[in-house]
Amino acid sequence: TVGCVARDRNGDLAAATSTGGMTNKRPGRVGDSPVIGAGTYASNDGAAISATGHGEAFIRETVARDIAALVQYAGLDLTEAVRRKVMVDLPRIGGDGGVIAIAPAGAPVLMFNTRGMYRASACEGGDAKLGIYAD
Amino acid sequence: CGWALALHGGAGTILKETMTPDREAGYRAGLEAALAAGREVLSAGGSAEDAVVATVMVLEDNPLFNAGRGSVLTSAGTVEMDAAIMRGRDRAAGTVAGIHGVRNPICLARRVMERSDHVMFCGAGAQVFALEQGFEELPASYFETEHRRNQLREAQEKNEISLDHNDHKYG
Repeated sequence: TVGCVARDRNGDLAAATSTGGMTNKRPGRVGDSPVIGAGTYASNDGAAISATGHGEAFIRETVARDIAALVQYAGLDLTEAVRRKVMVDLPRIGGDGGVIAIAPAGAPVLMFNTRGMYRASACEGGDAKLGIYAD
Repeated sequence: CGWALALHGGAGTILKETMTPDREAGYRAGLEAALAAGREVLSAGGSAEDAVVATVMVLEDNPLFNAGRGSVLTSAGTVEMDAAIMRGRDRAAGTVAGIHGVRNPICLARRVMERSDHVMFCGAGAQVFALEQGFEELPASYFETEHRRNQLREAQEKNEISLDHNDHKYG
């Protein structure tokens, strides 16, 4: 799965996710990527999110929408909202994977509970960051 | 705060000890190319939705990542792709599921968002929509790679369904 979240100079957010699914999946199985609110979500009032991992868990935990809602309604910092879903709620139901997220202000958050996630980020005026492994 | 961008190319059991230098260099180059595409849009004053599409298209075209060309294979040995896009300012969204033959599924999802009254098309209906919108249908050989066929064979031998990336070596 691949994905991207962005904030432009107007402060508008967007999220995109694309995937081939899981190896050896049953034909017709749909994961979280195309399910709005599970693997992809964007609201200027909360955050933009794209996910990767075990799609069924992300659907059951409505991960992307929950993160935006935690920012919008509960006033959580984006990092804490992502941490709660990726490091607490998903592992509780055996959900492996990660999330990238961006809010109307501040730096992007990239978090995962697996051994690695191919990832990169950049902010205006800052250096690009790129990572693969958990450490 | 200005513009900002983040991308991912999948998660899983990615271990440095089972990664070859060449393969790691390939992944890093792919991530850098995708990041550059998004940065170019945003630094020129482009929209967030243009940036996420430009970024994802680069990743879809790179066979190292599980989307577009290089997608993993189903138990039937076929490619089934899903994609979604959402715009934050008005919560417009477009998604497609279970499609094949479309080089950049994210562009089809965007077309659903911009040129239909709906949010999601799946399967045969999505294929018809793609043709109506002028998307070329590419042969399966464009999407399939030897690496993915090896992954499928191993997954079937183990009777498992696996994430994009694991620590198995092939060849």
